[in-house]
Amino acid sequence: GGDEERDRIVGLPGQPKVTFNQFSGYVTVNEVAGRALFYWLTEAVSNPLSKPLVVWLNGGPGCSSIAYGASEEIGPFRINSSASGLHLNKFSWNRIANLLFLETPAGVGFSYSNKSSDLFDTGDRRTAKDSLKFLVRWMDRFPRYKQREIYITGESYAGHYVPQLAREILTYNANSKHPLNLKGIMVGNAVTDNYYDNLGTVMYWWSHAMISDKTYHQLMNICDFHRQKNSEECESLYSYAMDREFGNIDQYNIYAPPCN
Amino acid sequence: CTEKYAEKYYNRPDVQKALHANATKIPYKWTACSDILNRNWNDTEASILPIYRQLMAARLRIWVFSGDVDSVVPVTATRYSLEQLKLQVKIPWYPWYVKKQVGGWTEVYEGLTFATVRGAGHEVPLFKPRAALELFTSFLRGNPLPKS
Repeated sequence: GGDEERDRIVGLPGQPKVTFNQFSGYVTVNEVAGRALFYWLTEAVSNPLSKPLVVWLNGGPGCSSIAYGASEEIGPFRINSSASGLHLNKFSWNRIANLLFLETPAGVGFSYSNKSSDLFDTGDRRTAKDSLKFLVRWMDRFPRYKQREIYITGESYAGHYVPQLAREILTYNANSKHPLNLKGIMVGNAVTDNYYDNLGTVMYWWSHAMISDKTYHQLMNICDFHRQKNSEECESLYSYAMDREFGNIDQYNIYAPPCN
Repeated sequence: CTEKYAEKYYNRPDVQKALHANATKIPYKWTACSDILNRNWNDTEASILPIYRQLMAARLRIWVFSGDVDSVVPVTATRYSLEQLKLQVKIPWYPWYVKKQVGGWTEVYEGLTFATVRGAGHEVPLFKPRAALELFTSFLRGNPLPKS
């Protein structure tokens, strides 16, 4: 357990007393480029050996699982407003599972690459491959998780990462003597399909009275939702809808006050 | 607004030391989202639906949920996308409950469960932590969401 013990978190500044174990550190996923991914494991509050491993990925692309998943959503700690300390989240998912927050790809949060060009040419494929490499090597550091049931979860652009990593694991398992025990995936508000996501988004804006009939019809008639990049005319319609019709709202939660 | 607290906390040297992070002195500050990665993302699949078909064929448990007040990747986007999978309904549409209140609506298909979370934005567990934990519990147990 030497490598594992080196990663043990003794305590975070301002952390309340807790009964669960925590570990964090780096796993190198590419020696040539010097790419290393950062993780934070918060084990279950009781009987962690009998509980599954749940990997959480945030989307973006380029956003941190530690910023969002761990610190705002499912993790055990919340940061106070002066950033001087932490308090407990009573609905943390580590009540029932061991949570592994992974910063992927390199360039997200504390994860890094020694090859700076890695930050300019990354994408879905490398994210999936590096994340798989991370999991395999992480298991070597934490062998007690090797036979454990694994679930992968996440939100937003992790609607790409989560299924892609699952597919990568299935391919790996087909040729491995030590398959990963992947059982399932769960994604929320997940980016899934360019065309239908865009169509459904404009439909939502109209059906929730966020945009006018005129803007709705213009968006539907002018924008080609199949395209990766919108035409200038379509872009300007999107801008008009957001700037002139949505108003000052939080688009991520339309009935909540915006964060100024 | 809480991501601003994270920006402060995770840039503290004592926090980084406790986390064994940034030992190599990364030449930029810790940020919640990397603009460089976001702007230079150059490999994205147009649709993930074919992967869902592969994962369902491998009999993985698949749950998809949606906070219904998010307008960035809203519930209608997810429903239009999932509709393309043309899945057989196993348990028809019903409201699910958490603490005697409607948590959202759900439908169980062959190979995939879909659930909405009422009143939750893009980050579902942030806005509806109790409902999100209920959802996660049912997912891990492989049970449909509670009907009462």
